Amino acid sequence: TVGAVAVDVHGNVAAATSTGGMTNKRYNRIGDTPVIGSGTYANNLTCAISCTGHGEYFMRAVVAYDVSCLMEYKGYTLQQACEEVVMKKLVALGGEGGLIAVTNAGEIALPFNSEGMYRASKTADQKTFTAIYK
Amino acid sequence: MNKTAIAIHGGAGTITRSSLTSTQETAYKAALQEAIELGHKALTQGKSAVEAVALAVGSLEDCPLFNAGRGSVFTKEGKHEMDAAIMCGKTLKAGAVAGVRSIKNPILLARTIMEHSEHVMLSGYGAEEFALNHGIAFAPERYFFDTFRFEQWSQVRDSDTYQLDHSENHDKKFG
Repeated sequence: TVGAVAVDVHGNVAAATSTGGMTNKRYNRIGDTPVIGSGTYANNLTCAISCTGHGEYFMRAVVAYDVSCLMEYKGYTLQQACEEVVMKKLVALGGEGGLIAVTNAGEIALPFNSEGMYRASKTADQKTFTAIYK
Repeated sequence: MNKTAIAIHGGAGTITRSSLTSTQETAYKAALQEAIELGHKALTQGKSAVEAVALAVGSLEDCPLFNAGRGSVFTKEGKHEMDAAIMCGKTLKAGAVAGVRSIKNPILLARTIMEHSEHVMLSGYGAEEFALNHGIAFAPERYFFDTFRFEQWSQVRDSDTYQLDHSENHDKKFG
């Protein structure tokens, strides 16, 4: 699975995710990627999110929208909301994976509870951050 | 003028230091770098966040190292079935496809659904018909063939196991 989130000069956010699914999948199985609110979500008021991991858990926990809701209804920061959902709620459910998130102010979060995640980020004119392992 | 920012991912899993050679690691990092620079350049040119994420994901879809687009994994039938979604934080409009085959860049199809239909999600054959009607590029089966993906699939093909990308010891996964 691959994904991107961004905020532009107008302060508008967007999210995009694409995947080939699971190796050897059957029955037209679909994971969280195309399910708005589970694997992909964007809202100028809160954040834009793209997820990756074991899709079934991300759908059952409605992960992307869950992070946005904690910001919108509970006033969590992006970091707090991501910690709550990826490091606690998803782990408690047994779901492995992570997400990338950005707010309209340009804050970025890249939480994941697996051993590694291919990720990169770049704000304004800062150096690009690229990482694979924890 | 708002501060711009972009982040991308290429999947998560049991990626351990021992599972990648330094050559592979360099290749992955180079692909991530290329994709994020593409998205970042669009943002610095004043393009929209939707345009930036579509460009970045499209770049990763074209790279066989990642499980999307050209690098998509094999299904039980030995095919490539892809899913994608895109959403605009300003309009809350969204586009998604599920279970499509032979589409070169599924994120482009998802974006076309968002911008040129009243729907949010289309799937399977119908989504491919929509793609045909809107001039979305298709690619032949061999475009999606990758030796590493084929070997990964061959290990589990005759079992009932299915496997997350970036998983190393799958027997730990699903019985």
